[in-house]
Amino acid sequence: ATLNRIFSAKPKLARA
Amino acid sequence: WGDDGHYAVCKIAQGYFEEETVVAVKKLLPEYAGGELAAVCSWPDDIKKLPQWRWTGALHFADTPDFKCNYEYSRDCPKDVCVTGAIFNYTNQLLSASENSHSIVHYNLTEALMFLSHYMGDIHQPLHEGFLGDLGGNRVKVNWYSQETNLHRVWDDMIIDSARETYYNSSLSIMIQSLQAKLKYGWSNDVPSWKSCPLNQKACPNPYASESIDLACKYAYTNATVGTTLGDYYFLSRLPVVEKRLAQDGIRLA
Repeated sequence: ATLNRIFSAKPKLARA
Repeated sequence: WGDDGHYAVCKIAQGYFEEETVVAVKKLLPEYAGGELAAVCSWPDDIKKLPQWRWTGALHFADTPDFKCNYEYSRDCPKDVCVTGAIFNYTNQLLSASENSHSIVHYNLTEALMFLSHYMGDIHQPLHEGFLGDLGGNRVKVNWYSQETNLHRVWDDMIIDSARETYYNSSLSIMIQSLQAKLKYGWSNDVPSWKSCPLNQKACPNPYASESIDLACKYAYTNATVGTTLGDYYFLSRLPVVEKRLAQDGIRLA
């Protein structure tokens, strides 16, 4: 479950 | 764990990867792994004695003070240099890449994946949270049937080896299939709680360490003082503990 949580983490929107 | 234990944990975990994890792990694995995470889960053990990797040796354990049957991060993981600190560290390294691809620091994510997978294995082996004074059972000389060994090796290897010989036709893959079947049927109600982490944490190794020192005191050290010959009684009563730890381990790693 740890690797699934890590790799499903959505990329943060690049700060404007 | 020994090689077979780490192989089993990572093989079980592979069966629970979500699609994004399958893609990410395949990208990160070294060529020689042939697409199999299980092929590289012992790599941290293979390198820990090399001069340039000697610093990683302490990351396989947490140092519980003698006869304390509980776990405290602040007491047992000085300067974050222990198995729980390592799990947090390599989780954050992998997260830093997947959450923000413009991350300034470029970690070696292949190493981070192999270290995280290995340490998630070790933290579930009760004697990897064993007492500092006897080096997690390494200094407790015992006989495993007629073989001279030490208590740490009994839990890393001997119980798994004896199970494989006795019940699984000497085949590790048959043993793994049996654990996978138990996860589907016997432990299916436990799997959701094993998977979850409180407070939306990505990784939560501290409770795993608490479970391990509890099991070390209740099962590993009990009736296993220096010079004891461990046989059927110890093997048959401890095998269920080892099998459940390996299965739980695979779920939590995935």
